[in-house]
Parts: sequence; C-alpha cells; structure tokens
Amino acid sequence: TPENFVKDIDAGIDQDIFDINEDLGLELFQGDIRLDRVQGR
Amino acid sequence: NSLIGEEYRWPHTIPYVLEDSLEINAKGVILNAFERYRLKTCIDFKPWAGEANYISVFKESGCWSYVGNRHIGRQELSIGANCDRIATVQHEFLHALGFWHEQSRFDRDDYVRIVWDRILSGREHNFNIHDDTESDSLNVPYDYMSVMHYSKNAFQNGTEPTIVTRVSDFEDVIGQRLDLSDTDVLKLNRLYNCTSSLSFMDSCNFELENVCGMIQSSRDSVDWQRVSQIPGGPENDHSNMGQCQGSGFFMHFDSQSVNVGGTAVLESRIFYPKRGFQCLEFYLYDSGSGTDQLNIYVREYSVNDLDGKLTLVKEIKEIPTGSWQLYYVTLQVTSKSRVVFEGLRGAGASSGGLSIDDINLSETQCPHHIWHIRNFTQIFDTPNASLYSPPFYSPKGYAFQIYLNLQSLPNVGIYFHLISGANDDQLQWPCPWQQATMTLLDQNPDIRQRMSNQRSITTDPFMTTDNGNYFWDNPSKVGKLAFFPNGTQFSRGGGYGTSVFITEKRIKSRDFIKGNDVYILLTVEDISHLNSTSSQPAPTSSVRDLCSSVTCENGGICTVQDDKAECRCPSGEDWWYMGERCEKRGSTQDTIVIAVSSTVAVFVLMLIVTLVSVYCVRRKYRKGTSSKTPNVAIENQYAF
Repeated sequence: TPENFVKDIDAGIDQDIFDINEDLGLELFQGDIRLDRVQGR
Repeated sequence: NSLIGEEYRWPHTIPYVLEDSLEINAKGVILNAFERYRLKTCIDFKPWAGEANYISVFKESGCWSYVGNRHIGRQELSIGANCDRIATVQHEFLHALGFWHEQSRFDRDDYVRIVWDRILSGREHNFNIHDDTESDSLNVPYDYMSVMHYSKNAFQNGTEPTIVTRVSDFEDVIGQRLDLSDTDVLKLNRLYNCTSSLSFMDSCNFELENVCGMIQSSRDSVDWQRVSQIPGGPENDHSNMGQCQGSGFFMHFDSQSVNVGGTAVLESRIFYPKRGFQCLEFYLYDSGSGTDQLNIYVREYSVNDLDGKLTLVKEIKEIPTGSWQLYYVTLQVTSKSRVVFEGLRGAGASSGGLSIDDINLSETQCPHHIWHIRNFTQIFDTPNASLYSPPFYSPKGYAFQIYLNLQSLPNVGIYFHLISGANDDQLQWPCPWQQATMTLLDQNPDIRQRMSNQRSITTDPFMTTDNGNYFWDNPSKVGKLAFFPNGTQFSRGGGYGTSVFITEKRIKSRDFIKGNDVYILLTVEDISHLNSTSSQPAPTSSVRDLCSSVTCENGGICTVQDDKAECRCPSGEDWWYMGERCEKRGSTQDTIVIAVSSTVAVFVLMLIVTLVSVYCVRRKYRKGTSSKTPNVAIENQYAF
C-alpha cells in the first residue's frame, strides 16, 4: 500500500537458482553445474 | 548423492577468496552461510593463504559451481545477481563439496516421477541420472527435503509440475531453499568422515532424566525440578507443546516455596570454548509473581581458581507471565566454564515460579533483536493484515522497523525500514553499508535441526528513488509520517525487502509457528569493511595509491615493493601464473613439453648440421682427389 513505499530486491519474483540461470541463457550442466574438461569429456 | 573419488574432496577447512566483483550484500550472505556450515557440519572455511587449491567466489552471470575439488588451483564459484540468498550459497557450496542434485540419484524413480513432456524442450538432459558407478548416496535414504533437490516446477514448459513426488505430501516440500536438511548434514559428515562441529556446544530439551549433565547447586534454597506440567502454568513443555503423551519435560523453580530472595541454582556441564564468543538461547515461562527474575552467570575455571570465578552476565526481569518466551544471552567466555541459571524469588505473592526449556548453546553471534509475534494464526487469518515491528536500534544507532506483508498471500513479504530515531543528528546519511538480516525462526528445540528462513539486504548509500532522493537518507528528510500504536509520531523511510519471503504453506510447516508464536530475529551489521573499494584505506592526497593503477589478473594480489606496485601471482603444486599482471599461466606440464620439444629441436638441428658437414667434407674430398690425378687416359691400367 502506498504508505509503505517498499522496494523489492528480487522484483517480487521467487526465482530459484535454475530460473535465474535459464533467464541468463546459461548452458550449465543440470542447470547450475560447471564441468571441467575431464568431466566435460 | 556425492561424486565418487577421494581426489574430489576438500580439506575440512576450505580456503576461499571473496573477489571484489561480488556485491557487498552477497559477501555478507556468504559469510553467514559459512556460519551455518560451521554450526551444522564439520566443514570450516578460512581466507586463502596461498594453498594449492581454493574456492574463489566471484560475481559472474548466474549462480553455479564445479562439483568436488577439481585441483585447478583457483576454483570458481559464481554468486551473481539475485543469487545472494543464503540457501542458494549453501546449495552451490554443496556442489563444490562434491554433491550432485538429489533427484539425479540412481534410485530417484522410486521416489519421484519425471513428467518429460512438461520439460522445456532441449532441457531434458537436466533430469539425467548419475548411476551408482559415479555417484554414491552414502547409504542415506532419498531426501525430498534436501537443499539440493529441484523444485516441482524446474525447467517447466508450462504451468504443470515437471516433478511429481510419489509421496504427495512432499510435492511442495521439494526445492526448499531454507537451509541444509538433516540428511544433507548427515551425508556431508559421512562424505568427510567427521561429525564434529566448530560452533555447536549443546542443546537440551530436558527429555532425558540426566538433564544434559546439568547439576544442582548446594548453595541455594531449593532445587530446580524436572517436571512436565505445573498447575499454575505452564501446562506443557516448549519442546513438544504437550503433543507427546509421557514426554515433554522442562525445569521448574517453584518460587512460591521459598521466601523473597530465595534462589534455585542450576549449573550446566563444563564446556571448553574455542571461539571466545557464545550465544545462549532458551525459552522461559513465568507463572510466579511477575517479579521473579532469572540471573545468568558464567563460572570460569582457571589454574588459580579451581572453584571457578562466578560472573553475572545478565539479569532477566519483568518476564511476561503466562507464555513461553524466547531469550538470547551473549557470552564471551574463553576458558573452561559452566553456564549458571539462578532463579530468584521476587517480592509479591507467587502462584508458581520460573520454568526453562529448550536451551541451546553455540559459539555463534546472537541476533541483535527479537520480534515476537503473538497470536500469529489469528493475525494470519485476518484479511489484509500487515504487521509492523516495534522500533529497534542497530549497534551503530540507526532506528529501524520491520514490515511483514500478509496482504499478498500465498506469499508473505518482509521489508526493512529505517525510521527516525534519537541518534539521527549524529549519524552518517545516507546510511552506508548496513546489512540487515531478517530470520524467520524455525523453533525446533535443537538448533542443529533448524531450517530457518533468512534474507539479507544492505543499505547502499548511493541508491536513489524515482524522485531523485537517496533511498537511505535521513527518514525525517525522505520518509513519510507514521504513528506508533501509542500515538507517537515518527518518520518511516522506504522499505527494502522481498514480497516473496516465504509462502503460506511453508510458514505453516516445520516449527515456524509454535504455540501460536512466531519469532523474527534481527541483526543489523556494519559491513562496509567488506566493500572492496572502501576496504582500501582512501589514499591521502600526498601518497598516490600505487596499486590503484595496477590490475592483477587471475587472482593475483597487488603489493607495493620498494615503492613499486607489483602483482603477486597465485601458484599451486603444478601450476603458476606469471607476468607483470599474472596474465600468463605456466605449469610443470608446459615446462616439460617445452623442455622435450627444445631437446628434440636441438637434436634435429645437430643432425642436420652433421649431415651437411659430412656432405661438404665428402664433396670437398672428392674434388680434392680428382684435382691431383695426372691427365692419363683412363685405360686398362695394370698394377705392377
């Protein structure tokens, strides 16, 4: 309500880790894992 | 669901770097996440001091990590924008410690059903399984509560869940981002073969007759009694709230049985602190005259004081009667000691006394303030309810208030407001780099099993509002008029927080609401020392900050040597960075390759030189012999 004039740190969206990474277009293994060369192979 | 292979383990104390690229709020959140690991697990963290391998937390795009110790020296872990939530940090560090996602366990199909046609096209691989040749579930059952579990909506192409739990009760549990679950902790301690904890000391709910090794003093009027019910209250203990027949005990000081000034003293077992600061937490119930008080002492033992020196730490007075109250007491004990609880009969008629339950002692920082919300269920069910906390002061003197928004259910919002206060004229405005941490307490009797919901915000003095004001400027200047319940007028600044602090379903789960009480713990800390720019002492005009013009890459650290800025480059067992800015990477492998190839090159060169010189000598020799022979027709020559 106006008298509260509040500001949201996350735009009021409850984004999980994978939503954040998806929106950024990150191609990560299982959504948030970076593989090194050994694992990548 | 861990990565098989000892080579992927970290030491129990993990070296880390918080890089400058991180947002300041994220740095504070990361340090809070380390405290949760230190309380619940045997893992500790320490600033990197040149160890071969370390975790470097920085702000890149998104939230991600490697799995396990990759032995690559500086191992990156990204806490990007919007990733500065404590459970997100804990999730990414669990990856770094060697854990995959829970639903990628080889036996997951026994517990969840993946609905493949609801998954975003091209994202199906995110639901692959790690078979038991590469991942080990450490003999622990599947954990719907794991902080490593996808939520039911992960990678959905519509609005229907992509993961359906075979036990429907867990459908809205999976994907929790509160804290490490009990099973997460169990797996981590099994993977690292340890059960100790740096900061946990004791938890006591008085369910066992040995009352956690506490001892009754002989120098008092009466003993504390271990009971499960008192006619004048409480009707039941705090741990179980009377839900378990035959259990539910607490300790009671029957103040009506002693004269005014009579005491009952209960001492804890002996503790050996490691960190030098502790937080004592307990629930207290007063059914006495309202003038009874509880005194908290510490008894510290030393070589020249075998009986222990008794020091009064806190006198708890004016205890609200008729309900369990949560209390925190900060201790600063550095040697072998006991915690002492002294019940003291106050003046006036007493119809009961003092009761204590659910004591927790840990070497952590106590919250600065407690916002106790009574009759929460009624408030929650009131349409369009919104709750403001009482005013509090931060250690620096800033007055603030918390706003709990219950008007947008099923989401509950929480916001931090600066308000006008008594110190405003002496304070710095806009308010710089104060981190407010708001924790909805999971009132589990054992601090190690809690999964409290926590969010932090940091006051950025440069943040502005649409009308150009500084958001964190003096509330009397940029705030709006408001009134306390008693009619006192004050100014309230803008609120900063999240409208999705917790959902209605989750707040009704676990022990967030217990005995119709909710507690929100508040801490406001000055974290300006974490600010990379401000952490460097601002160079005075006469001395140029030599390092400001030098940018060291790859984790190099700028130092001033003989009045010259140099980069100290990181190195490991078999790798190193070099160059003016640590821009080049070397490794023993490269050196070997260079050595071998140069040896081969030299050898080939020598061979060529040899061949050429042999050829020349032979040609010269042939020329030589042909020039000395007379002109003799070559006929049949006979040797004589």
